[in-house]
Amino acid sequence: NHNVVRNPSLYNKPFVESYEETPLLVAVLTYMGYGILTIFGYLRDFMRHWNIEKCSVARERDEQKDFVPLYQDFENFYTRNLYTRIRDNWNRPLCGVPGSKMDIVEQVSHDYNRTFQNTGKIMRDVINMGSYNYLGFAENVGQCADAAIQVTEKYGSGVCGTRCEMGNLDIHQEMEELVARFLGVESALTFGMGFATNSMNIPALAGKGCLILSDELNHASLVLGARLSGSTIRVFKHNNMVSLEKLLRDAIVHGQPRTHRPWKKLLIVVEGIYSMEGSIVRLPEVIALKKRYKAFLYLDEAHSIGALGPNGKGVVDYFGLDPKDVDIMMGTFTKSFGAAGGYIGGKRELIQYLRSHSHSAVYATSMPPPVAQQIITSMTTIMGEDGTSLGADRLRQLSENTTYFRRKLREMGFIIYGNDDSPVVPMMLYMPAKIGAFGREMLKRNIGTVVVGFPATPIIESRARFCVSAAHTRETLDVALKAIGEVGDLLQLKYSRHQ
Amino acid sequence: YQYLLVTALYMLEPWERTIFNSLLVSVAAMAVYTGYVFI
Amino acid sequence: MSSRGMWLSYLLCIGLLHVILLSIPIVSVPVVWTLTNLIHNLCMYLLLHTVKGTPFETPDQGKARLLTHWEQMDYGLQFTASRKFLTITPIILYILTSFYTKYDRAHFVVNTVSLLVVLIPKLPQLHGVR
Repeated sequence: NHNVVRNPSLYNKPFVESYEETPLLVAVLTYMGYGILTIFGYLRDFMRHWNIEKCSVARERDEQKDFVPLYQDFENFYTRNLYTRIRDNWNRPLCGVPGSKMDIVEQVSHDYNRTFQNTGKIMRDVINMGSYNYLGFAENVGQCADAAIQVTEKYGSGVCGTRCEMGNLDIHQEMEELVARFLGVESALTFGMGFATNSMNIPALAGKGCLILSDELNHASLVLGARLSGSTIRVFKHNNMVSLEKLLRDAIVHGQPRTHRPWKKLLIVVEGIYSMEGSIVRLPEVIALKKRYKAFLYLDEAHSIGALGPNGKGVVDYFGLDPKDVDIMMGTFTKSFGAAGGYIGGKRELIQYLRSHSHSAVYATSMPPPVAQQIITSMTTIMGEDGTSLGADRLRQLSENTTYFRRKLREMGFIIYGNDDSPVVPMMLYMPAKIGAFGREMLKRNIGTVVVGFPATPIIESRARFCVSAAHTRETLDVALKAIGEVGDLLQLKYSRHQ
Repeated sequence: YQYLLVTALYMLEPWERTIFNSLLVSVAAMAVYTGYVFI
Repeated sequence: MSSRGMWLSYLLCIGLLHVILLSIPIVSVPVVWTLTNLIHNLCMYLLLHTVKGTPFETPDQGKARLLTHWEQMDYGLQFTASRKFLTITPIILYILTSFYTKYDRAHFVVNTVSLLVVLIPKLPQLHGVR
């Protein structure tokens, strides 16, 4: 049971994480559901193969049959036969900012989700429980928006050069100094895309002869970056320090495979908040292990920066640790700052090195000035340097909303995963049909939610993932909780045995 | 509704549900008949 | 294959298949057992040892595309709990079938061939062999 805290002395607050086990009957019924869908999927493929049913997906023409197939037929099996049936729950077009409420374009399908038509109507003021908008900066009014508009008029909307050429503007310098100050590190480097911050910088940090120890639930950008680097990758169980320490010991004792030469570098790659689990990394233990085994630590704070900690400075601030203990601080501006892009913070030498060796810094066009200004304004607000207490109020509001929302859902009898302080709240649905039904029933009640199923989650752990925001008022949350309770009764989702 | 959700028929098209339900009914009928003959 | 409830579901599936076959009035008990054994082994062979790749996109740049399900299980590790379980189950079903068919020769030959068809691909020596 890896939920038990092994070194409580390392933590300055109680670390409470829960993953209630799937009820066995529900697991069996879930497999049965997937089995029935698979059987009918094979039936449909059979009918499409013999032209009994018209095939509406892309496939080779008859003249191309003798060439190597372009489409790996089986790889699309789930997309064709499971995802298509319920895909009206995803990719819903919005017409406005994804704030605490949003407007959704109403769509309808007359051929079981193969094609969609807009009805021309708009669903107004849908409560947004799905977007990453932890501090509520996704808004088109207020000081952030005004500042971004001014900067747009002054600099224009885009930069057509890279940071190493004409694309290096004063606003970028100003932003990087602010980010470094916010993080409490020596220097910082920013990039126009969050995903690229991981996938393009890890190859600049590790290479052949290095070992990357990666959490099994790391984001695809970390996985891609680790693979692009050419390093050896070993995966440890999610947030499991025993598993991590075992890999570290093996790495040091045995060294590289075959030659047994010592590894040039050990890089531990973890995330601050895991957005599918709602869990928070056990950072004090990771840092203790890193120091003990002389490894480097790469911390991806995509979700935790701005959303955790008394000052909103992420998981390092949350545990009250020293930012210098983390060798590479990475994060994105997408979730808490209402912007886009990512940053890497650390020692000055490291940042200088990345400035000249990172693919993104050399080849990618710089971050657009309005986005940079959005980051500067929102970060200044969070730090309280704008002369108001807006930032502190939002941080407190987010923390209260998170605690309240999680507690209420648990009291209602739902199975909630993750850490009590994480603003990402996964609520378990389990059966495949309930994924589609939950999203539809909630939208009927004017609430937008995100539902996730296999293969993005383990087959018996489909879930709805709520993202709490500081922009949600207590009334909004109560409306959402009431609707979730209703739908939970209708679909019988209250599985928890701790009711 | 619960039956549709638990068996995932909720995601199938009406004609597929008809196939599944008629199969289920015929197997159940056969089982009852065979049980009756056996007993 | 080692996630919670998977083995129980698999055994329930075999039981359900047997009950469905048993409820066909015109079929005798030995034939039902042989049919259960044959259908089970056929499905196991198709799903574990014939179909290659994954029914969804995986981020491993197509590494799993040429591997069967059995080869992909537990990242290719041999002698894991799931592999042992999936190897033992057809053998137990075969023993039960032989008993219920009163060791009749015709049934015995058919069932033995069917059992070998699902056991041979499971040998560690044949991992990745085409």
